[in-house]
Amino acid sequence: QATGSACPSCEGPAPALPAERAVVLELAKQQILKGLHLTSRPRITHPPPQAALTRALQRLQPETMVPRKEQEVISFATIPDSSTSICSSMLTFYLSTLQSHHLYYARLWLHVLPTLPGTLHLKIFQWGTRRRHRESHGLLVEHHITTPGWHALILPSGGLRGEESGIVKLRLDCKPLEDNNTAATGQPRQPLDTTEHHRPFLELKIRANEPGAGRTKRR
Amino acid sequence: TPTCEPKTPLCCRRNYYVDFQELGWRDWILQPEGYQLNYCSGQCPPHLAGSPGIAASFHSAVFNLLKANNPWPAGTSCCVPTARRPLSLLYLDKNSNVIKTDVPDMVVEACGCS
Repeated sequence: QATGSACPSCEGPAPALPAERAVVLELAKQQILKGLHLTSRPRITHPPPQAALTRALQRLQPETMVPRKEQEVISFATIPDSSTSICSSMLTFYLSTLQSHHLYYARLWLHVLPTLPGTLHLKIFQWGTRRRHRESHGLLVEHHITTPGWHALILPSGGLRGEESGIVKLRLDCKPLEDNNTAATGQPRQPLDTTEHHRPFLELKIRANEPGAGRTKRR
Repeated sequence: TPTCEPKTPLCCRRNYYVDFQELGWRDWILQPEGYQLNYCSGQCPPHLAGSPGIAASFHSAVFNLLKANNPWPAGTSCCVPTARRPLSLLYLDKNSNVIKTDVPDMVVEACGCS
């Protein structure tokens, strides 16, 4: 006992030689990329702000296992800088995964400011470009919002389609039901918050398309 | 699964932790910080080969029958993973969307001769 190490596993395997270590690291890279069905690691050009990321990750159930062949996705909205109010601008989401996966659950998270003028009547439209680039849009859902803070608005997953390019565009049409703020200031106050760490985001659950799924549906 | 002393020559699970920082991937893999890239290695002497509970597989059942009828089985057996578990990953895709997924059979939990 005196001579042997008190904790047999403390010795641990001898640190590998640099060459062997490099091989193992390369092996690990290949194993992870293969497991994620990626050919190379993604290049992150615009990482989401850390505060928004932290808040959004609180929405994902951290402890739950994701069922096999399924994924949970959080996609932050891109909002044109020129937009005067989110209530008349376009929320753009880049979701290339929608082309190869079946979407079965979708929620849009919005942060309502404390200056909410009474009840907010919110309509969410999906904006798309059809053939010959004619714009088209369809009403996805309507909600009445009466309290400030985060709101998770269920969207009909069947109605949410990505363009060929994997882009999803949503347009919000929100009107205060009582116009007491408009009368006072002439301009409805901005009810929704789009600052960095309150940026709207989509929470989706998707499942890998079974091979030939489309044919089955057509038949 | 035999406990794997660092110097044991017998078939067992070798633990190997890979830190994503060392891969330079911590910018797109958000969680976890690394994972166990365990692997199986070691000798499979005849008395260990295919004994039930070490490598419970159809192959080892057939192998046992061969062994039962022939003291010196012609083939040898190999040190292979006999149990694996998924690895839960949270990562950014090329559009900076946060993806949470479970990669099946990523981590070797047990090894055996089969």
